[in-house]
Amino acid sequence: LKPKFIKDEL
Amino acid sequence: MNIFRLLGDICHLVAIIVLLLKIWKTRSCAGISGKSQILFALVYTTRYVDLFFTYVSLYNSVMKVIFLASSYATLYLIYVKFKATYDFNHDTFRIEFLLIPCVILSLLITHDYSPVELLWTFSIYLEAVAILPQLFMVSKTGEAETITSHYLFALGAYRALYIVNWIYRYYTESFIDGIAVVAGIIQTILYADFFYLYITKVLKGKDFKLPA
Repeated sequence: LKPKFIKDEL
Repeated sequence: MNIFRLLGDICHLVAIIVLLLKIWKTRSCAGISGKSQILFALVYTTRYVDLFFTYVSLYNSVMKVIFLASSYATLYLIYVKFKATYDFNHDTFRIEFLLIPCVILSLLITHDYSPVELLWTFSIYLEAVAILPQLFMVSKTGEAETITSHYLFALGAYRALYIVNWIYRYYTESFIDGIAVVAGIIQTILYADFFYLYITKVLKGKDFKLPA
């Protein structure tokens, strides 16, 4: 599964 | 940030404010599905749990607070202040049929099994179907107040603009989040027939009535 990334969207 | 996502967030904010003002000014929540509003409050609560420990930007934090505060204020208006005008006879969608599949799906398909990520994934799936009780209610009553149709249009437009934002980000930042994109497309498709009726009727000054 994809690596984590900062959720910068609302 | 890009213009599509900014416009999307503005549409989202407009939708929430329009709904709040409609209920407050008319002192009535007739035609509004309280169940959908419960689901939206749950979407924001589960998605913005990181509000207190992940700082992305002032804009991001301010908007999260506004969405959370306004969704709970709307619930208060519907279920407390103007409870007498709540049309519970027509707001009968069984939201457990939405909640349970979203919980199961977020355990099956998620980027990560950390609590915050699982809550985020759940909120993405739930948001895709949160409008169903409202659309179901409109189909049962066969009509919606014009202001309610503006609310629904803005709400549908917000996620449609987010799809454009994801296309833009894919080509400019090679950023893509499959879960958000698939759920966003499903969410927008659910508004499709409403969009058609809104554009062919409301924009021509007619009442929003479903074909009998």
